[in-house]
Amino acid sequence: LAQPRNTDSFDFSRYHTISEIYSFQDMLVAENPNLVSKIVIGSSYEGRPLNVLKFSTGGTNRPAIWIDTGIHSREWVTQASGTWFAKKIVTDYGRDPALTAILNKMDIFLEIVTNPDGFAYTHSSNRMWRKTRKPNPGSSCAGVDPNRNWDSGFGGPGASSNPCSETYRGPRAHSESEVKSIVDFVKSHGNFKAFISIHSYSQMLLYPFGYTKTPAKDQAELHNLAQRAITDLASLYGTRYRYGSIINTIYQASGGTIDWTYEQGIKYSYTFELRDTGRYGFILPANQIIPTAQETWLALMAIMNHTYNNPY
Amino acid sequence: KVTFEGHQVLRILPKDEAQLSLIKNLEEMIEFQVDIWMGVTDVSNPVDVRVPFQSLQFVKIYLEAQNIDYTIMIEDLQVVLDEEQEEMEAAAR
Repeated sequence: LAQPRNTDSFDFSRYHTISEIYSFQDMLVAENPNLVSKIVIGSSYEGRPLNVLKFSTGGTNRPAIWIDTGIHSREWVTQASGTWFAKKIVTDYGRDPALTAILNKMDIFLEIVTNPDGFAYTHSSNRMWRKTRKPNPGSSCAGVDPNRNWDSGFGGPGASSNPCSETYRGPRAHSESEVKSIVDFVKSHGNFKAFISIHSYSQMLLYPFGYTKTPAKDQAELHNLAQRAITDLASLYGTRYRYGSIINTIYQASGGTIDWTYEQGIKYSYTFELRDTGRYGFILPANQIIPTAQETWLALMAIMNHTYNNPY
Repeated sequence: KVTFEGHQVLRILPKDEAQLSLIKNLEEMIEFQVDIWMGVTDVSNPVDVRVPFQSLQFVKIYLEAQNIDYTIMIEDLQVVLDEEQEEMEAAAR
């Protein structure tokens, strides 16, 4: 099958396999050696590299923004959007004043395939697979929900102790290498100021907490910023989002990613639930990838701009 | 490869809190292997559930008996997945 020779000829308007995304990442790094590098923060249970693209214009351990997609493997529009974001960043740096200002002072880290074993499995065996792929001792069911495995309210209501459940939290917090690798990286970096984890679907922008009704101490600021971000998002195609704290907007969920990042002191912690626009669910047609990525980018820029303008 | 012939995705429209908890009960009935695509939030938001072919009749009877409204969001999941796969392969070629 024709492989694109460069990222300009990469087809962002269709879904790709894990190897196509990995080679896209390598091409992007090769084409932009002064802006993009690839860091392998660990490996998945089945031994796949956990690739993180670092966008940096210099400095040492600059304040940073984290974006991840694909932690739930079947949410294909998120990995596809993450690929588009990567190209957008290199295209807009030096052209878009806001992004250029951000990258002149901050770094952006982007993990596109955050659950590679699950993603490969959706291509090879089960399109509906959501979790990781590690076997669970004593059970015929494999996999842990990587968005219930974080050490934040871990094991509380809002996750399952049944390995066959889609929301199985795992035997202990950070038991999954896909999660532990991010935990270790965030802790060793120590200077993240925003953390955005992207899911689909249901068109929501959420902030902590999911495991407790106790409001986040920055609730007012997070709420106002979320409102601005979804307004920017809707300005492109009118896609309507709801927003609020996880527990008040959807349901109680324990062991969630952004509850942990917020409790690490990363104030601007958000989860996106990207579009469905009505009837496709996880099987969003490929012709909606680029519109989804474009509208989401506007919301991401709102959050990144606010982070840049409000150092802490 | 796991296939999904005859699986349907139902978009359930809860009218009130009582119906929300009945839908929650459905989620817990793991013998019917329903897969929650969009979970219960509050009354004004739909709940999307993938129902395997062999559980379809029961689930629909359960919903209709409780007078819970639903629509069929995806008639046959495998048909949609086949289209997605064909599109990927065609675009790659």
